[in-house]
Amino acid sequence: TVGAVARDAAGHVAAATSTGGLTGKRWGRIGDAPLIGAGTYADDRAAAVSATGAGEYFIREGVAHEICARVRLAGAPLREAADAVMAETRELGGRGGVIVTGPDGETVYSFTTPGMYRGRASAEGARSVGIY
Amino acid sequence: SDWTLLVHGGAGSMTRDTIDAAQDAAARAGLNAALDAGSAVLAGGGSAVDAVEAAVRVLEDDPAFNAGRGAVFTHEGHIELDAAIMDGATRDAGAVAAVTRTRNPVTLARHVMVDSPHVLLAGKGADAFSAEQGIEQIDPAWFATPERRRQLDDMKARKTGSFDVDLKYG
Repeated sequence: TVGAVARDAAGHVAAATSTGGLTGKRWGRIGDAPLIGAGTYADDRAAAVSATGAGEYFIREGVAHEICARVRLAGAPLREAADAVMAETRELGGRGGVIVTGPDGETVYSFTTPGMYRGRASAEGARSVGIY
Repeated sequence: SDWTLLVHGGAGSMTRDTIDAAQDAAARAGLNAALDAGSAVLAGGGSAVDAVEAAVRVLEDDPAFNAGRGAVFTHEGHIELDAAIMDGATRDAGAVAAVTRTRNPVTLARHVMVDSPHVLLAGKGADAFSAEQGIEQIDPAWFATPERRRQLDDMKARKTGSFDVDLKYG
């Protein structure tokens, strides 16, 4: 699965996710990536989120929307919201990760499994790529 | 201007313990190329939704990642692609599932968001909508790579299920 989140100069956020799914998937199985609110969500009032991981668990948790809801309704910081939702998803049995950016430009990686490939860039010239 | 961009690019079963130097270099190059594409949009004053589409298109075209070219195989040996995009300014959203002939599914998802009254289209209908929209179509063989075929063959030989998340081919 691949994805991106961005915050533009006007302060708007967006998210996109794309995937082939699981090797050997059958019966028309669909994961979380194309389900708005599970693997992908963006809301200027909260954040933009793109997810990767065990999709069935991310669907049940509604991971991307749940992170945004905690930010918007409870005032949770992005890091706290993302880590809490990923922890709850892990309790269900699902592992994976999210990338998150807020309308103020804050960025967060949160993941509960190895093999997470990440990149980050900003207007200030910050640039990093890593395999975690 | 003040902008930020993050990308992720899953490469299936590879972790730091199993990835070789060539795979590591390919993954890092792909992530950097995606950052280049998205950053160019944002640095030019473009929108966040334009930037995420641009970045994801690069990753879809890169066979190092499980999306677009380089995507995993279904049990029947086909490739079925899913994608979504969402604009935080308006909460407009578009998504596609199990599409087979669109080179860049994220662009098709954006067309669903902008040019249809719907949010999620799937299967043959989504393929038909893609063609009607004039989005680039491609022979499904273009998505296939020998490594992904090997992984499917390996999974079938092990007689494990596709939801063996520890195997994590995908």
